[in-house]
Amino acid sequence: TVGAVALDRYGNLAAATSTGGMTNKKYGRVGDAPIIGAGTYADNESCAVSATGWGEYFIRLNVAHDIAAMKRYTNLNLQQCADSVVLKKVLALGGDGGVITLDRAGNFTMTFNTAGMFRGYIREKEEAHVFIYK
Amino acid sequence: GPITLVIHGGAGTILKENIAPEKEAAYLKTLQAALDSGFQILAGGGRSVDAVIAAVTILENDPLFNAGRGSVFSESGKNEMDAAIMDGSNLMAGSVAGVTTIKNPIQAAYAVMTKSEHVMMIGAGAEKFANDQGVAIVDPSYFFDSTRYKQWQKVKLKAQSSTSLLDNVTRDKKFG
Repeated sequence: TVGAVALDRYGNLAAATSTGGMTNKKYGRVGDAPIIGAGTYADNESCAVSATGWGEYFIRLNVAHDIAAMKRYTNLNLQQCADSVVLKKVLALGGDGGVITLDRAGNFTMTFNTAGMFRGYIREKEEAHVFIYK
Repeated sequence: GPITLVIHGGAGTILKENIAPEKEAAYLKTLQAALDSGFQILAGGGRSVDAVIAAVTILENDPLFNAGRGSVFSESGKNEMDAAIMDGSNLMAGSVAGVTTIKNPIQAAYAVMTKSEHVMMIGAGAEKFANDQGVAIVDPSYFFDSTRYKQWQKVKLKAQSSTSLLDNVTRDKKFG
């Protein structure tokens, strides 16, 4: 699975996710990536989210929207919201994976509960950074 | 806030000891290319929706990542792909699922968002809609990747065993 979240100079957020799914999947199985609110979500009032991981868990927990709702309706910062969902709720159910998130202030997270996640970021007037391992 | 782009290329049991240096370099190179592609749009005053499409398209085109070209194989030997996009400024969203002939599924998702009154389309219908909207269609063989194929063969053998889900040889238990 791959994904991106972006903030443009007009203050607008966007999220995108794309995947081949699960090896050997049957019966037209679909994971969280194309389900709005599960693997992909964006709202200028909260944040943009793209997820990767064990789709069934991300669907059940409505992960992307849960992070966005937490950001919108609580006083938690973005990192706390992402950590709360990915490192606590998803893990507690037995799922694994990660998310990238970004808000209108330019705060972002790359949160995952696995050994690694291919990831990177770039911001205005900063060098790009890419990572693989924890 | 400052214009910003963040990307991912999947998470999992990704350990340094399992990735050869040249493969690691290839992963990093494509991640960098995806960032460059999307950021160029943002730096030029472009929209965030266009930036995320540009970044994801680069990743979909690289067989190293499980999206677009190089997607994993389904039980029936197909590459079935899904994609979604959402615009935070107006809550418009579009997605496609179970598509096998759309070269860049993220561009089909964008077409669903902007050129239909729907949010999600699946299978043959999504492919017809994408074709009608001028999104590039390819033969399913375009998505074939030999590494993924071997991975699938290995998983199929393991799937015949009742202990397949407990076997860690393939380093991933999320098999269909």
